Amino acid sequence: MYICHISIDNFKSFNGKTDIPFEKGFTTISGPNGSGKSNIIDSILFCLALSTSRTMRAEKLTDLINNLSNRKTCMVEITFQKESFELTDDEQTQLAAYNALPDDSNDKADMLPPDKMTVSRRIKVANSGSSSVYTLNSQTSTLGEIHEMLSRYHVSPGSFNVMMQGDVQGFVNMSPMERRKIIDEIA
Amino acid sequence: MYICHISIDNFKSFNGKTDIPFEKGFTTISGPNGSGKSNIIDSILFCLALSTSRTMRAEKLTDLINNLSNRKTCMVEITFQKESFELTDDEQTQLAAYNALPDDSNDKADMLPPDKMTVSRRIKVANSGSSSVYTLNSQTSTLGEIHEMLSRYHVSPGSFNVMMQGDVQGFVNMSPMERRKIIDEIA
Amino acid sequence: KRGAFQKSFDEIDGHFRSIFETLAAGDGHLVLSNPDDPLNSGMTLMARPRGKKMQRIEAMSGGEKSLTSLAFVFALQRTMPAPFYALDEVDMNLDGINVEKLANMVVGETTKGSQFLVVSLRKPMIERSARTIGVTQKAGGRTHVTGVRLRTAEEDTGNTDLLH
Amino acid sequence: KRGAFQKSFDEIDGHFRSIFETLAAGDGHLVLSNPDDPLNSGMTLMARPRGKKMQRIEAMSGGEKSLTSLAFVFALQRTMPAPFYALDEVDMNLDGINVEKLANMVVGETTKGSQFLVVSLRKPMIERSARTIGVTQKAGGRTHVTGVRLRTAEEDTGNTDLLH
Ligand SMILES: Nc1ncnc2c1ncn2[C@@H]1O[C@H](COP(=O)(O)OP(=O)(O)OP(=O)(O)O)[C@@H](O)[C@H]1O
Ligand SMILES: Nc1ncnc2c1ncn2[C@@H]1O[C@H](COP(=O)(O)OP(=O)(O)OP(=O)(O)O)[C@@H](O)[C@H]1O
Ligand SMILES: [Mg+2]
Ligand SMILES: [Mg+2]
Repeated sequence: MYICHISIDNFKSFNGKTDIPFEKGFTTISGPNGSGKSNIIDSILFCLALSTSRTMRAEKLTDLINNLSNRKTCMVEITFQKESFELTDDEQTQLAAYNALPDDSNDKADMLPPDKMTVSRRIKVANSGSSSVYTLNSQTSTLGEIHEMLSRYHVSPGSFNVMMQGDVQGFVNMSPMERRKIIDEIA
Repeated sequence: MYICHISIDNFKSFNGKTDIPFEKGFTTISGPNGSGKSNIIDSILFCLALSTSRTMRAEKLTDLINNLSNRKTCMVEITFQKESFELTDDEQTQLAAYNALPDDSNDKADMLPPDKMTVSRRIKVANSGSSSVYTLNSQTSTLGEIHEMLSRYHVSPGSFNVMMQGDVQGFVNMSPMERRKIIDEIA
Repeated sequence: KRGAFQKSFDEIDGHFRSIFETLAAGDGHLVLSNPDDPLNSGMTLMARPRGKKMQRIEAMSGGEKSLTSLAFVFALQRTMPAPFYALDEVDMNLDGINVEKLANMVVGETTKGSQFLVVSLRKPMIERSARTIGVTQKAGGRTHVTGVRLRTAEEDTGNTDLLH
Repeated sequence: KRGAFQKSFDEIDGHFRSIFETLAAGDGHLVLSNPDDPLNSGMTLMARPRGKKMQRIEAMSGGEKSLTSLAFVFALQRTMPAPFYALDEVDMNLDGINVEKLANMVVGETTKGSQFLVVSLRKPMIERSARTIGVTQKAGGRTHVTGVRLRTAEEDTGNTDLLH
């Protein structure tokens, strides 16, 4: 499975909606200081709820809403692509049925192909701060359900697959006790 | 005043004696990872006693002795060049007299020109650890005397003229309280 | 409890040794300060870059520290393979040759099927990636993603000076 | 006590404002969280890079944070001028354009008579220096200083790849 698409709407320095397609393998992201590269990584952490607002350099969740717009909401949607060897027999059958439909079919337009999985998160300014709404495959979901699904792929707030800017320095400066505790967590 | 020469003997990755001339203005130091660039900065911090062994990445002072040699000592000598406008009238006179001597004169060879100042520090392995010997203008001196002289030039363990590798990150990650305390120290 | 620790420790140590050899052409391993009482022990990374003496990470140069820590993180990642990996400017301290080695390592991992999204300003990293997403800033601080191109990072960022 | 603090604060703030303008083409200033009780106050750096909104340093990008912190350090240095300044790889987070701006700032300072010894792996920094001391490693980990040359860092380090 890999990320095949990230849709970012009004999040941090993204004023309005931005669609970014991704492919398998080795992709670099580059550009000047302050252009928004780390914000793309933050959008993944935000959508999958892998970190706190502070780790995304915001004092509170509503700081994540683009400050150039008047809109009181922002959203990130991530689409994962499953590889055929990851699909169950049932899913393979559903995928064949889906692919058999004509491209202009309304049914097809409304369906999510069985080999794709989407997670989205939207925050809105609310009276007491903000509210988050999660979806999994376009159905309203909970943070718990999404984390439970992701943990099967070893993706969690404690996992090491996302190295943020400055994390390497953190590992370098770690005390021997802290370093050993990392092994405890894994064991 | 500026540094016009650094002589490094058996210190850290310098196996044997190395002489490095320096000039006024803007000099860069470059080379591969692990080649010894930061060790040159450490040699300045060591000679002028501006930091602890730990800041120079050594557990104890004797770790600063080159570990490829069998010698139990290391030394760094720094020569400062004073500019003519910094000299007192007496020193100007002495300098004129010095320059008047023929270059092959023995007297001249034994003298330190009045517009130069040297500081050196040697450590030796001793029974209980190590011993440091300081010289100022080739005369045995004390750490206190050298610090007192340097502080007149705003060079001290607390001064900001030396930024070690990683110090910028330290300033970035500083808490607001710590940042304000810096102003306290200066005030 | 302690058996589980030892099992994880040995697994991560094994990964660290082979990754460090690839990345730094030298020997590296994990060391417990108190092997008989691991749960009250500290752990350090020891390594001998080729030609030098074995040293603990605290004594290494800035670039050597980064490289050794990266090898450790990759070893941790190998114990829990994920669908994607995102690395944000992990190559800051490294000289060009070490950036190249790190990039080659990422290439090796992706040929096994992993997805790596690597934020980098360094030319050797960008050159070895299959494609680059260019990110720029429009008036007022709006992020603009300029599109995904193969090996034309200069065009994307509009400025090769960036990559030095 | 408090008068002395305010005096230093104003002086450093003044330096910071002008240095930040040179370095980042924007407005920056120091902010006390509690101006009426400075000795119990925190202090943060606020800055508005050109075109963006004013933000505190904690919210900035990696490179913006470094640039802002460097402006602060230079402001501190101006309160106590020293015979020499040594900067060890302070340009790590900066893109090529910002490394250039930093290098130009160092050039400006040295024309006033200061001595700057700057350790750097970045090409725009090396190109703007008057000379480069090349440092390499010989067999066994022995440092070899290859000599001081004007603007031929490639020869000194033996490898231009280093500078990317
Ligand atoms: N809510 C927001 N609205 C608008 N802009 C924002 C918001 N939050 C953050 N930003 C902007 O995003 C910019 C930071 O972007 P980001 O950290 O992604 O940069 P970067 O490309 O990673 O840069 P660097 O190379 O310096 O690390 C900051 O300049 C900040 O002003
Ligand atoms: N006492 C010692 N004897 C021999 N070698 C030593 C000693 N102390 C440190 N070293 C070596 O010096 C090297 C570090 O040098 P230094 O930190 O100056 O590198 P650098 O050029 O700054 O590299 P980087 O670009 O990675 O920061 C280390 O590899 C270390 O092995
Ligand atoms: Mg960034
Ligand atoms: Mg260094």
